[in-house]
Amino acid sequence: APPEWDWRNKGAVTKVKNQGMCGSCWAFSVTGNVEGQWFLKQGDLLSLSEQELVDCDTLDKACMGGLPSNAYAAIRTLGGLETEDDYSYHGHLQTCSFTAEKVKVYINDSVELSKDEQKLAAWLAKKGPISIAINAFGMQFYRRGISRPLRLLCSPWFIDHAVLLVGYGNRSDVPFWAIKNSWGTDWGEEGYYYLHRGSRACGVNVMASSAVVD
Amino acid sequence: APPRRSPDAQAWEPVTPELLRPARFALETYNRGRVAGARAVLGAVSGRVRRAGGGSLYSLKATVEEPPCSDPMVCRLPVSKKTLLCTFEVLDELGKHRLLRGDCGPVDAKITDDKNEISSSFFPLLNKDPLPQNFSMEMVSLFKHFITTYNRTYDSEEEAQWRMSIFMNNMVRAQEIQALDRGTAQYGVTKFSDLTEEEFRTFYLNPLLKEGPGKTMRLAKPIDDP
Repeated sequence: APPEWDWRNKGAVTKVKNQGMCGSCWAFSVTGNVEGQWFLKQGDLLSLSEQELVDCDTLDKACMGGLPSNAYAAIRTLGGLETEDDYSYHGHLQTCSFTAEKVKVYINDSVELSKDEQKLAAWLAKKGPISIAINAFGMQFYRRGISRPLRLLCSPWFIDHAVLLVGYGNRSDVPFWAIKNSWGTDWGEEGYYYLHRGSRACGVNVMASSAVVD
Repeated sequence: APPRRSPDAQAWEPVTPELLRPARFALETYNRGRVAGARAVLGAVSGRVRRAGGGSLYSLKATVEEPPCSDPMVCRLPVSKKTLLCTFEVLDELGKHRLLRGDCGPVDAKITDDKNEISSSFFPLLNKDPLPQNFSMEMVSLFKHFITTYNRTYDSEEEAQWRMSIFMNNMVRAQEIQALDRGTAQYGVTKFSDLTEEEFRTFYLNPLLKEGPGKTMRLAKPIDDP
């Protein structure tokens, strides 16, 4: 892996979104990944619809939570994703109003990624932002800087929040992952969370995945 | 298939000598600053432990017996209500204990039904030393700033008071998280500072993720060495 990488500087990441009072982080994590994959394959950055997944992905539980792996399957079953403009976010479950004619993006497959953080970094730099899930310990009060909670307090066995890896690097020799969150820009560093890299902090490596666009 | 069980998950167990040490430590912290005769004593204890590296994290449930108390300015409970049910989280790193969380509330039904009484949190930082005299004033000022910054409105004065008490507990909790962070992160007031942990989990987190990865996906081909 290159020593540092940031997809935000390369136009592969849309603005930070806000899931509101709804446990739909899984949808934001997956659309963020698909936005990046589509950009890298088609050269077009589109902001995609999370509400489509909240309403129409019957494998998951809308605001009660969901799994990225199910969301990829749902996107393939539905036939693709509409854009944010066409199917905008409301933050609560509605009747599915998906229309195939409005689909702007499709995916062909989805893959599980390595649990080795070095390999994840290499994959990210070459292939794009990665959907991950972490233990959100401390994030309620996080403001800035690189978070590195004790492993005992931030166990990889209690994963409860899905987010998007968009880059990595070092700040004053402290290695970090740059993580796009979905709690708005008035949280963290303009909506981003920085987590220690290389120590498997908060289970950052346990549930990495990506859509595949051919 | 049965639900996946994490290897460090354990059932709640009755008290053992191993659990008693962290329970006594938690009680000592709870009693800090009290004179002899006014200290609470430990009742029943149960708990579980998670281990990683050189440390152990004890999650404990204990009843705590408060001594009779007649001064309403000092008592944690009215005279007739003597037993509290507490949950503690105690971290043991190389034999050094730290109390990470402590929540105590009335245990009997009569008390639980009383909506004016709520479980209250206490944290080591609040109990370690006498609080600075201006602690409450600083917190009130911080809370007012929070309300303005995040444009909060509450339905009633009672709710505002309740949210302020949550905010104060959260500030102490943020300090604890700060003290235990080994990176460069800063923790403090955020737009979620007036929410209980339970509310935060319910509204913003995703409990399904800990059930596992879900649908099986094929493994990605590793990136070749350039």
